Amino acid sequence: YVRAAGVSRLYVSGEESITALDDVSLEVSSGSVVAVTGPSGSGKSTLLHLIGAMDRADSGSIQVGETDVSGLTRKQQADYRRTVGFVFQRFHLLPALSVVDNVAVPLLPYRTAFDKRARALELLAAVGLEDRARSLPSRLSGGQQQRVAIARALINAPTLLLADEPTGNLDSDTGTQIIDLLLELRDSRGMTVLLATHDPQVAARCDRVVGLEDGRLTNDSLYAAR
Amino acid sequence: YVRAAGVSRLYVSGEESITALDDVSLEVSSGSVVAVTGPSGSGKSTLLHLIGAMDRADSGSIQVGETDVSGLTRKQQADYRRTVGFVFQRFHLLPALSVVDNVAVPLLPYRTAFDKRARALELLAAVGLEDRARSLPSRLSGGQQQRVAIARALINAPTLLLADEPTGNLDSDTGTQIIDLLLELRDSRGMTVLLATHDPQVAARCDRVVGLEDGRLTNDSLYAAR
Ligand SMILES: Nc1ncnc2c1ncn2[C@@H]1O[C@H](COP(=O)(O)OP(=O)(O)OP(=O)(O)O)[C@@H](O)[C@H]1O
Ligand SMILES: Nc1ncnc2c1ncn2[C@@H]1O[C@H](COP(=O)(O)OP(=O)(O)OP(=O)(O)O)[C@@H](O)[C@H]1O
Ligand SMILES: [Mg+2]
Ligand SMILES: [Mg+2]
Repeated sequence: YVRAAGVSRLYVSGEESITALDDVSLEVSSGSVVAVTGPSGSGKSTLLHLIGAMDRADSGSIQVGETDVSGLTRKQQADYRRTVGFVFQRFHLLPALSVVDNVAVPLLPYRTAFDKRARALELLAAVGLEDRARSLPSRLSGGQQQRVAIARALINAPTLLLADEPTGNLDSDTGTQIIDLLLELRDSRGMTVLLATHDPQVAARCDRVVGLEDGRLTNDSLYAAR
Repeated sequence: YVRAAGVSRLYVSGEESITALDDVSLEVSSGSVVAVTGPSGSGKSTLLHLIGAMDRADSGSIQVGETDVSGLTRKQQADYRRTVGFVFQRFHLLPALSVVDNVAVPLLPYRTAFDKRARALELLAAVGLEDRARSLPSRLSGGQQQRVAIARALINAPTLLLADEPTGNLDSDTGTQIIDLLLELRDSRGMTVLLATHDPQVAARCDRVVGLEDGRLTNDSLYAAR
């Protein structure tokens, strides 16, 4: 479902040139939950951003379903992004909107038959935060903000979810509930998930674990020695 | 060294009233490293903010060394804060300053005999980021930004370090190095550390572990059953 081939991303600014990803090839089957692990700075966020068309690869190609993600125009990238759920490592909630309005933001471009606010409240309940629906993000703890970001990423019932360290600010019980939720959506809807994580307990619950080091894919549980 | 007695903090905004801390009493001896654990939303950040005079308790008292933290005027709070190292859960790096200038910011009010930039570079090296000294924070990965925030908190050689989930965005090897650094500063300088963490492996390396739940202190390894 997700096919990355020979993907590289080099950040050049002034005199420094950082190789964030180096010739990464990865195929993820539809409806699987894949953990991307690796040291700080190894390229996890960069990989997710490229697959989500938040950024463009310098070389290589990325295919998601029928879409050639790496070949899209700016406008096509924006259209594609609306179909993908993205949980950012830094959350990026809108400070002036209430929690429930933040969750509903991805629904705004659509005329829908259902009640947007009701669906947003449903998702907030799924992440344990329905009682904070009217709060501003600044009034929430770090882990609560992270969960709002997760609810927002799921509101469009995306077929692909890219989650950048979605449990990094959560205690293990809450983190377990969140992973339960993602696995349940894989089972019921066939949602494909790529999640970057530093938590080995989270990685252990995924269908597959791939590892990055200095921008290179260095291990893959699919091909691990038995 | 840190004495909190009957500390409560209630957030009231409009119709909602959230009890973030409820009658918390805690004594931390000088030169010890204490982990504060607990579910998302249990009050860890609030406790650290109160001890660091970033916020004022609604009741109870907080003493740090000779200072009655809970009784300070606004100006005295600002003076006191300069003596404490604080690693924020959301980092709060200044986007327009380079990494090394960010680390050196707490030194700005002081005329010093030493080279501020050299000391900042030393700390960056201690967290593995000396080669990114001139980068802007936005050009760093999440875990790299977190480490810059840690270096900044240590630049004034504080006697008290308040670290809010300092390894939340780090892989376990890098996280281990950071905790090594904090324990080394405890040993060499007698630095007192209170760190909020969701990572049981981090908590296990601390001298003591206390747990919060719904704003109340519910366990303390110092008084744990044997
Ligand atoms: N400014 C505020 N206004 C209203 N409620 C607040 C405010 N700041 C924090 N809270 C609430 O107080 C409670 C404790 O928050 P705190 O940030 O201390 O939790 P925490 O233990 O650090 O959580 P996490 O592990 O998710 O970071 C939470 O329910 C939070 O939503
Ligand atoms: N805009 C940028 N300009 C320059 N370098 C960048 C930029 N964005 C990321 N990098 C660098 O690319 C490398 C990979 O970054 P990335 O954010 O993908 O790492 P990561 O694996 O997500 O790390 P972490 O676990 O710390 O979040 C890092 O060395 C980072 O500093
Ligand atoms: Mg990252
Ligand atoms: Mg917190």
